[in-house]
Amino acid sequence: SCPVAPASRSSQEVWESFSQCFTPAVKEVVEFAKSIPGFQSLSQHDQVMLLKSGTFQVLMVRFCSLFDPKERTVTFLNGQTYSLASLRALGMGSLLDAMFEFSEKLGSLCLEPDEMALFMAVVLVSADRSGIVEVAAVEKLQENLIKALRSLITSRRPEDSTLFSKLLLRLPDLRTLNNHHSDKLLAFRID
Amino acid sequence: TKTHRVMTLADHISHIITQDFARNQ
Repeated sequence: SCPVAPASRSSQEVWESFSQCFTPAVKEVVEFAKSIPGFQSLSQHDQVMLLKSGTFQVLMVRFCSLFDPKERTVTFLNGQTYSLASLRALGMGSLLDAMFEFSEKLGSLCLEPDEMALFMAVVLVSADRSGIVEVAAVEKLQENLIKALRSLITSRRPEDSTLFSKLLLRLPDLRTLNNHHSDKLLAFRID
Repeated sequence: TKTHRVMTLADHISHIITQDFARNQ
């Protein structure tokens, strides 16, 4: 839920409340990662590195459901709906445009919740490897998760042979989103 | 006067992850 403020508050205050939204969302990704079979058998160092490089991408997948590409609106969990134009004032215009485009593509695949969860697990373990020590262990985990995702998707929709590859094609999109936007600035007031 | 701390999204994410793992050690 994100209490993006009514017009009465300054954009600085709006931005601070928006920034606060990320903290619980990041913590949920950490808990999600720990529930991925095999993730906690990686070294602690590698778990932290994967989370640092992959969490933004997992958040982008999670936030997709908030975006309505047809109406160009974002509805936060507290029910507040904002048009793209009103959110542009927060200075996240380019990220929002990219998010609408990404959520349209991912949304068109109509994934079930468990398929989406498995996809997010693949997203996390497919994150940048530059800081990883035991690369082979991460590669093995990624391979197992991709195999599980493929068998779940093909067993559910055997007639759609392109669905799985379309889904994997979202991974480079996410990496681009990450490279372009994870350096966006957040602001926190320190009282 | 109010002071503000500005950090990138990536740094904010890293900070929370480091804190979480440090707490659970």
